[in-house]
Amino acid sequence: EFRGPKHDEL
Amino acid sequence: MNIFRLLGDICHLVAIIVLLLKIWKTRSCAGISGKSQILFALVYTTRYVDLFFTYVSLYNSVMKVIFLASSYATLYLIYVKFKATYDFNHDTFRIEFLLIPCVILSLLITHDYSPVELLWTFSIYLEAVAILPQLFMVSKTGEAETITSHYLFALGAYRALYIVNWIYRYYTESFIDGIAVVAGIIQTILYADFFYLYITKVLKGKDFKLPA
Repeated sequence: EFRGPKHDEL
Repeated sequence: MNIFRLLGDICHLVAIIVLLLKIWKTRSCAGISGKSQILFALVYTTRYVDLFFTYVSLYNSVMKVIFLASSYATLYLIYVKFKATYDFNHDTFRIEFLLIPCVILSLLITHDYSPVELLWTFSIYLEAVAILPQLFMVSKTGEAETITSHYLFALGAYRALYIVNWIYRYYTESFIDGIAVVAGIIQTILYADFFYLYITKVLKGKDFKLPA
């Protein structure tokens, strides 16, 4: 399952 | 945040500091690809525009500012302060061959067609290949200074550690970002040859020289 944006990484 | 990501971020930070210190202490940017550094500055600029829109954590914001500031400081050292030592004759990779495909790919494969999301996607694709001008330069001259090879190792190790972090996050949070994972794996594969030579040569105290 590919989830969308969750850009908490650098 | 998990230990793999933290170690990855630390490796990334170490890589940047090693590069800046190398240039500063030797007063020279010989052997360093300015073109790769331009691409990295572009990577951080396009990825961290979200500094103005989203707040994740103090750690997150501080690291973003450090990565942005250090990438521009590196460019300043290469193209202004120590310009005379810049080895432009060997830094001949055509970066448009990386930039154009990354723009096209980010328009084709993205999570969402919003400006910030498209910039993030572009930055992920570009980061995967941004080291190529540097690796091209090393392959052209056939060697790298030991300190440059430490820089490259830390920079490569950072994304490799992120892969472990993604596996960990998949099992603990069921979170996976296909774009980052695929690009991150390609990015790490590009360093594979270098890792092999680094471990078999540099760590044994020999100079980093490509086999003739």
